[in-house]
Amino acid sequence: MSQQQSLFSFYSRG
Amino acid sequence: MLELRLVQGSLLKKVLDAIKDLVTDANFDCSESGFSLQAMDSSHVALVALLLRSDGFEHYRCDRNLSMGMNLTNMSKMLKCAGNDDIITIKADDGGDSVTFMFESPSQDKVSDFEMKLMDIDSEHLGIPETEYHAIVKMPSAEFARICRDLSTIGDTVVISVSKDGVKFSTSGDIGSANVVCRQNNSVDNKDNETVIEMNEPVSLTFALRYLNSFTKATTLSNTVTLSMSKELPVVVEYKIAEIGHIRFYLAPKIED
Repeated sequence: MSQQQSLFSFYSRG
Repeated sequence: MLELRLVQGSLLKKVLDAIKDLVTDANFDCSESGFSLQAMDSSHVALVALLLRSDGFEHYRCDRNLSMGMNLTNMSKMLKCAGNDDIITIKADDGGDSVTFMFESPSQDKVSDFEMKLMDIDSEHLGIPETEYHAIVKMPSAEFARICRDLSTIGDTVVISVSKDGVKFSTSGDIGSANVVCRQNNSVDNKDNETVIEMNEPVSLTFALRYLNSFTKATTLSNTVTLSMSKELPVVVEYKIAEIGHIRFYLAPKIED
């Protein structure tokens, strides 16, 4: 199974 | 005071068609440089970034930076009332609570205006750094849409692998598996038919097809699409909007548990 990543794991909240 | 006149109004209709199913509400930001939007889908997996540069408008007046919260379903309903050949003008007053879309027929014999209420949207803006991608694939947008559609009938996810041999799209599901390989080709007659692969390092990433299929609603905006990929980073799926800007979709990858 693969798990969906969130964009927050890659980009900072700005 | 904001007044933006877009002669090719159909572009705005197409933009809304491309994003309204991914994002429900969004802030449109207007500044000297252009009309833009950044919004994530409700699960924070995909992001859309739109830019329509000010110099692409026939008339562009934006006295001060303005952020206008709009419900995209309602905006789309209003833009559907514009003819495909109509000129669209977006108007708003500073601090006002509504935006007006004015549609003019090419022969100027019919003018309509639709006023839409604005809304307060608490959206999270993401800082996306400039990135050197390991692999960039440019291919016909219709081909990419076809591959995503075809593979989603077999599986839920696609592995996109870029190597010196080409770009491979792979999926598997209950009924079987499928691989589509597109090799670099150079079309003498038509640059739009080319598949061009720039690769510094091989990359292989897994994505949910549901989102990629949603992005391909932007296919009507551009004959080509660009996929920018790096290891362990979201893919960027970009459609250029003729002479005026772009629409970029960012999609976070899936990882093995």
